[in-house]
Amino acid sequence: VSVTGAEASDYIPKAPIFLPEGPWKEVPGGVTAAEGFKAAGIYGGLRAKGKKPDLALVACDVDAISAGVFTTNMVAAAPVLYCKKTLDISERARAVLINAGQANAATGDAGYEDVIECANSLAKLLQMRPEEVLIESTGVIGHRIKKDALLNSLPKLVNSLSSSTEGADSAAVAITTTDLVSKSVAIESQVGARTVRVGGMAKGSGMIHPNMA
Amino acid sequence: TMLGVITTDALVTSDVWRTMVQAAVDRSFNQITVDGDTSTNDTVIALASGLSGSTLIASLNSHEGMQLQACLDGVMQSLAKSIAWDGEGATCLIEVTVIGADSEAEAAKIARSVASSQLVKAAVYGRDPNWGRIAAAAGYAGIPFHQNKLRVLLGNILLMDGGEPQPFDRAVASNYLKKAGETRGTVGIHISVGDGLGRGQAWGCDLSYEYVRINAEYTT
Repeated sequence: VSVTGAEASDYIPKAPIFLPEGPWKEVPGGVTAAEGFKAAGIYGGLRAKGKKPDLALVACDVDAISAGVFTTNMVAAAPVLYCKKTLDISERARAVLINAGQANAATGDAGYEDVIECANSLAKLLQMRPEEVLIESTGVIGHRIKKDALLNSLPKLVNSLSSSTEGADSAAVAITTTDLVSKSVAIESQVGARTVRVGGMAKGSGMIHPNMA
Repeated sequence: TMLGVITTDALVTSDVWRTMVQAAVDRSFNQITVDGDTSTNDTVIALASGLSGSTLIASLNSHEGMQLQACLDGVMQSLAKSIAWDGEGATCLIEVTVIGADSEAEAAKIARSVASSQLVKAAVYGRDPNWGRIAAAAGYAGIPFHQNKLRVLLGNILLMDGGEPQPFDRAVASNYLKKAGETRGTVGIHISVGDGLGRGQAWGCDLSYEYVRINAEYTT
């Protein structure tokens, strides 16, 4: 069962904005504020309970310069291993697929194969190379992702992509787990002679002491 | 687990972008703590489309490079603070600022040591202006400093100076903490450890009974 992310922001409120003072102004849009980005969040049936969106996609119209930082925990989840390898072989990416519900950590080779299958399926739908797809997962450790539910939801997720603020908001809700609020922010600032936008979304509430590199 | 996705339409080279992202993460997400547990899945992915029409940023030390770095720092710090504010069971955000260290990295390490202290976090929840726990957590951070230069403020209330406790109105200090907890506000802890130029910040939250309930009932 999939429901669209239009009502996603009804599930949990937005976090207060803690933007430090600087030579910028806050703008709406989160991850879609910057030129060239679309986002979506839908319920794909991955969560154990409830119908809150659990599948998010951020996509770029062009090949974007990519960077990633990852947990230094030696027990690293399959999508972490996959992304590190992918960023090693490609400087560019065009999509980030995120699921909530299962962390796909401590799932062995089978969990890694799940990530590759998800990336390949999404790349086919978006007509891009698999190495241009990056994956993030969050949820219960030791559980493989509900792959069939995820793969069946991909067409709807891709069709839901939008450059609107609603697209960004639904994605920000879809990546939450025990969070009480969704986290999304964007700014606009002068960089040299041009106006540039930087936006983002995040999730996190417990098991939080990042040491990423 | 914390996850993040950052996007920009700035035009930037790959090596500069990757260096910038790590620096911004070190000043933001790597400076938050809720419970001291590092996840198996923590990830931040950052994409730069280059569609703004800006000139190519190929140097970190260029004017444009520094401007973009500041923007990245700002966005990531905003998101990082939201995570700490939303820590399981939290009633308030704790913002620890350290100045006077020999470097930014040393100041940051002291700040995170204080923000991570279970005793400091529990004291904030108990609305206890416990300068001793703050001083101890700064001291065991692994960064050398002269303890007679230690200065600690809670909000704008001076608790310690010259490494010694100062007379302060305990009720006022406790009310400062109580008000932050009642309004889901921010508790500011300001620490000076010397005369260096190093400044760093870390963010956490108070430790409540609710944290234990949530994690006693939720299984991984």
